[in-house]
Amino acid sequence: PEGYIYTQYHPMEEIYQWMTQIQKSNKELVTQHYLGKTVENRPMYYLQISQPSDKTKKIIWMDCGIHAREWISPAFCQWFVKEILQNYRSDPKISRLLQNLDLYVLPVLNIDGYIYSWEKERLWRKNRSPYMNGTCYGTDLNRNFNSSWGSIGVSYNCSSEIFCGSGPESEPETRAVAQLIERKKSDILCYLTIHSYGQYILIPYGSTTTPPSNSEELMHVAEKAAAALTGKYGTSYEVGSTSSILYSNSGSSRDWAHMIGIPFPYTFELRDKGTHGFVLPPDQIQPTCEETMLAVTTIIDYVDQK
Amino acid sequence: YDGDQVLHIVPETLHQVQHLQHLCSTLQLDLWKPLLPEDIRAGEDLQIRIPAPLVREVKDSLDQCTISYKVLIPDVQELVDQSMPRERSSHS
Repeated sequence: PEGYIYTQYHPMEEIYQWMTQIQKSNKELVTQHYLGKTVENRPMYYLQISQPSDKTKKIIWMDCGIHAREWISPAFCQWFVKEILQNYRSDPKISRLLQNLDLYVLPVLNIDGYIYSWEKERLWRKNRSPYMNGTCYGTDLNRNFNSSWGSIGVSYNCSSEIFCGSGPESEPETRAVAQLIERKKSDILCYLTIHSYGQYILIPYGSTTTPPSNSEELMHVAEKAAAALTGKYGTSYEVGSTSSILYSNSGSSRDWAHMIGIPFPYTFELRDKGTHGFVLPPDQIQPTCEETMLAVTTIIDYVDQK
Repeated sequence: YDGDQVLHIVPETLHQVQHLQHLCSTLQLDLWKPLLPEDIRAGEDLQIRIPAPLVREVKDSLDQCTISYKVLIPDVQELVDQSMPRERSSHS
């Protein structure tokens, strides 16, 4: 959309408008789909970017904003969509990808939390689900998926930042995503979930140190993506499983995606390494998004070639 | 977040790890990395946000245990204001 500034952070109202405008301006390629409702009854939408074809296409899924305070994440989803739509005619790599693959992009998964972080508490992380008669709020949506739920690296106390909810998929936002992914899982090749911070490309699992069946290939592709990023932009990204290079945690969307059979799930932790942490200044949006775009398209390209 | 600070610490010994775990749990500090006190390890990065009223107390406690630290963010609110459009920042 004209005048939309991709190098600034945008509140949810503007992101909703942006999504509507993106579909209107790119009708031949983009469809906005309803996904479900949040705890506070807000609609969740994702964008499908799909070149018309009589071929059955596989799917690349990307979600952003599962943790409210990680603002660079939704900024990247918007940047990604913009780059694809601006360049799909002129860039042979993107043009080839869209011949074989559909892109599904959820720019903000945790809408209520994101709005809360704009209006009330910038460092809010969780959703806005009320517990204990409204005396405590919020489930960590990335501890709420049905992947060894509640087993490790979580809290059962609502006041914790990593409260895992009252059960697997207890949260409407989790269920909305899980239901779509479950329905389309046989066509989804790649599940990308974008977070900050730390500068990591993470593979399964967080809930166990037992490696996934295709861990060598997952590592190879992630290392290729990280090397491309470092080679061109100089930023260093570490690669590995969450349990081996960070800490253990159960209930993550990425682990769940692999457990239901999606072969290439990755968690991206974007800039930086702590200098600004969750409060990454706007002047870092462009360099962060440019380097992440390269890493993401490297992964998608590998999957496409395969 | 006026006056809140984010500290970077790399605990060197088990004793320092235990002290930090105790501090984080008792004062309910906002752990940025890792997310749980039990994931604090010797030799690994720890990044925590300290609310302004607790900054002096926490730093004194770290000094007493000869735990060295670096101030990554001296005022969180200043950064928060930078990330918002002008008309939304608290100072505006």
